[in-house]
Amino acid sequence: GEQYRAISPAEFFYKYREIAGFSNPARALYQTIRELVENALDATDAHNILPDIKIVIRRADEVNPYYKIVVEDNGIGIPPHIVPEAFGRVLFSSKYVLRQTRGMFGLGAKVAILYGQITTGRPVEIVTSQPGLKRIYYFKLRIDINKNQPVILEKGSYRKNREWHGTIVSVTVEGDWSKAKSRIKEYIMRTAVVTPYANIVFISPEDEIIYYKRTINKLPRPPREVKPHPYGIDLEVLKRLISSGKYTTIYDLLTKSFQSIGDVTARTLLERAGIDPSHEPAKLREDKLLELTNVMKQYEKYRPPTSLALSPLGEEVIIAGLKRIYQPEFVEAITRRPAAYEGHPFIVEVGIAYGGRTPISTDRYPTLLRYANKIPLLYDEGSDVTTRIVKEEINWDNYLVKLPAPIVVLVHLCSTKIPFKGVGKESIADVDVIHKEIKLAILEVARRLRNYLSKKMKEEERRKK
Amino acid sequence: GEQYRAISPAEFFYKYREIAGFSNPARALYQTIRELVENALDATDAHNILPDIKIVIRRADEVNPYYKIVVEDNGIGIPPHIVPEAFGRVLFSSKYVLRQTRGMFGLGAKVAILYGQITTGRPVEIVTSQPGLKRIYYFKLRIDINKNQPVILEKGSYRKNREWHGTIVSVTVEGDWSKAKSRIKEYIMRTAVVTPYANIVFISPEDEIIYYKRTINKLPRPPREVKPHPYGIDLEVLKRLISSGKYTTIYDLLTKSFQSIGDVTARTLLERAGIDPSHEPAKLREDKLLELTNVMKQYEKYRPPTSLALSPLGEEVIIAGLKRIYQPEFVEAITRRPAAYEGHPFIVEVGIAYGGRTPISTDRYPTLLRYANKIPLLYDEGSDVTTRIVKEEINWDNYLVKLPAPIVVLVHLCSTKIPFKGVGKESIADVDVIHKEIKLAILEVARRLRNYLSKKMKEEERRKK
Ligand SMILES: Nc1ncnc2c1ncn2[C@@H]1O[C@H](COP(=O)(O)OP(=O)(O)OP(=O)(O)O)[C@@H](O)[C@H]1O
Ligand SMILES: Nc1ncnc2c1ncn2[C@@H]1O[C@H](COP(=O)(O)OP(=O)(O)OP(=O)(O)O)[C@@H](O)[C@H]1O
Ligand SMILES: [Mg+2]
Ligand SMILES: [Mg+2]
Repeated sequence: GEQYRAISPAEFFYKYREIAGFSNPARALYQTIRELVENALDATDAHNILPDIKIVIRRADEVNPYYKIVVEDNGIGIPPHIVPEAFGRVLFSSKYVLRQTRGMFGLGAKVAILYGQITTGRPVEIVTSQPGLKRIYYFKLRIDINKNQPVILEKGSYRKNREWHGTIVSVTVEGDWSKAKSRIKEYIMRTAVVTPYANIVFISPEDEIIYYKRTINKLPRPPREVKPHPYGIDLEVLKRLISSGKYTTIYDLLTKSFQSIGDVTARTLLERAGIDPSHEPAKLREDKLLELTNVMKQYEKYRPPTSLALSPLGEEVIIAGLKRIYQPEFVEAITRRPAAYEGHPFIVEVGIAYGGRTPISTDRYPTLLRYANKIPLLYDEGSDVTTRIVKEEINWDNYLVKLPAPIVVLVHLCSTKIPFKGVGKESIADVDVIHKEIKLAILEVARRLRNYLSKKMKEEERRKK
Repeated sequence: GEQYRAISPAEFFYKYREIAGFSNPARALYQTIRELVENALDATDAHNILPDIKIVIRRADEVNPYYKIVVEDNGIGIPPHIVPEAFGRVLFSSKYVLRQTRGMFGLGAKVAILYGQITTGRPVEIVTSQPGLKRIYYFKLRIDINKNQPVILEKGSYRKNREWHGTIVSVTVEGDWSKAKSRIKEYIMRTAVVTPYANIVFISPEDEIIYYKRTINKLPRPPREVKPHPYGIDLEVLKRLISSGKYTTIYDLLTKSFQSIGDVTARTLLERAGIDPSHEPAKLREDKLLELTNVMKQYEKYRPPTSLALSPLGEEVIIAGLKRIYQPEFVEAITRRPAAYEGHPFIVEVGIAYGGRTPISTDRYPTLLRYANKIPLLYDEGSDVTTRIVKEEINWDNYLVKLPAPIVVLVHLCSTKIPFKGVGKESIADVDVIHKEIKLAILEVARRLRNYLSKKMKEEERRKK
């Protein structure tokens, strides 16, 4: 007969780890670095801390291709009672809130740890301390895949002898350094492009040291958690707000748990749904809830979702970052005004670097640096909305760019919900409003490049005479 | 402070349902049909039952764009005590075994039900009975998203008055029929192409009836569950076999729980790992387990994984399917010999139809019908390994095909583990050995087409004289 069974989320992502980016030793080594570095940066720049990040990859076995990866940060640390679940339970996260962060799924560190566990048997080691605490806490863990829970193999703490806060995560995985090397270095370099406010040190298995030194001392403004926007409503959202029991009237629930719903809006919505504002939320019938949900979705006069939840890089940071890496003769950036899709705010930022040490592009389109919530995206370029725009919808000749040319286009999308195509976070789906915004942003900076190149050409012609 | 929390798998796939294909009402309507039809076909053709599948989409509300979708099959049904979890618990499945089926994740029906629940509030209705049972069982369910468990709103049973077995699933979702219409019809048509042994009836919201009548009475041989192949080994697999307690010696564990490990191979592996064959599995130290895992992975003389786990269509079925839909002047098919990747067997099948009622392709490459485990893949064509081959690696001129041309290329990959790029099952990752097999298969059938076209051209030239 059929074997019916339930599996845990740990089992699911162990079984289908390729979908999370762990498809072969080279790619897994890359993804492990990514997940740990993205956690380290989330723990710093979202919390007003100038990041100091150290990444070490060491060969961990003479015979087998095992690599020990250590990532250290000076971030907010993790409370000791939280550490086991943060690293030992799949679908556990501090980022399930409405605020822009690199992390979003509650998966990254765990799948890396799972991969290390099944390929090398070695546990993950975590050392952490929050600012202000007197002690540093350490753990050796592995994941009970069947039950999706941590197994603490060792734990302890010791007194701090100096002011330190942050986290050190160490996993050992089967990898392929020679195959993964150029991608890993590219990832770290592209991370450095958008974090000129970070010190990043990378030590490779060949003992090569790459140091991206901080060049500006100001951080992008950190993101703040916000209330949901009514365009994000559905029946489940509404039911949960009701079952939280926090509101005595439906009017209170609407005005206090959503952004962009004030007195007038609340009364208008309730009137359209045929609900008395003083009605007890828990007593509303299901069909009334559905009607209210639909009325809320269809109302057209809300203030758009607040961009306080976002943390764009800003033009100064983009320019500083491109300068640090490419020393271009031309560099310009734009941070567009906030837009929204399905109740989520988003901002598109574009930077273009030209000349200087900017590498020559291919002959078909400029070198493209894609970013989402400050994460560099290197794979699945072909299925990303940005690639389609840069490659197929812009005639670079019109901007006096004769490809191949020393031109890099940086595109950064930030949002409280990036429409990633997969949990491996490699490409962005083609959402209409986002597509339009990205295109407008690129064209705007391209026009400035055209002005520059046109002036430059006239200069050169005049010099020839 | 940071809000650390765990979420259930239901919550995860509710929050990120776009990643599972539920990204907007049109796409969600399409995906709902897909998930239910794929379940219906798995319940029939994998179990020696000639499928009778009925698909009905009806408008369910005059004002709101709600659609009731009913899919009925004559399959093996579901035991009544299993129904609530099968449809109410995310990551519950009968397909987590080593056997080719369309389903694999334990998600499909649940995400469709979740989507219906949050957009229309209506519960899913299931009617089912297994062959030989005297009663038919019915349920009305919804999913408790927070706890990832079913909530039974109604259930009951009644006596059968005729011999019936199978399942009827009915969900009501917010959709967009006008936008989704052509894709849904295309999906059903492409399903019919590879199931000429199935009766498929589709009734649209416009009361249009499309009937694909069975044209052959033989089924592809059904897949059988098999033991894992040693190339699929990792530390977790080995530890689980040990903790099952079923084997008194490590020799027994190897020879009885794996395919392709006989007496000689077992002794060779154990000798290389420095383990006595009579050693009690539970007493093996961790480092010895890792050593054994590595020895097993590196051994090169295994018999390849058995293809009994697979259920290829077969050349007769592919030809009959292409004939049913295209009535082509030329049609040929090939089922390649089994191959393997990472311990999983796979078979590539290709069919080419030319002329007759075959539609004209675009001017750049033939019309491509992609299939994985008999599932038609319609989206994300650009990121699929097959597209890359058909579009970029084959010069169709060499095969006397002057594009645009009335040519359809059908490519079917079947395996116990399809390397899908995402849980929405739309495109296949570029795995080397699979890439090579697909290419060889297409070229082989393309050569036969070339022979045909060359003869045809000579005929026409001779007739002109
Ligand atoms: N270096 C770190 N400093 C502080 N907290 C961390 C660090 N690494 C992980 N965490 C905590 O552990 C949680 C789990 O991390 P994990 O990478 O598994 O998921 P995530 O970052 O929330 O989401 P994603 O899967 O998108 O990466 C994080 O949400 C964060 O709270
Ligand atoms: N029509 C059906 N007839 C018989 N069993 C069914 C039917 N539909 C669903 N099931 C059972 O319910 C289980 C869950 O279905 P669901 O679609 O959620 O997951 P799956 O098919 O196993 O995997 P996937 O997410 O890849 O579709 C199936 O594994 C199967 O056992
Ligand atoms: Mg993370
Ligand atoms: Mg299914």
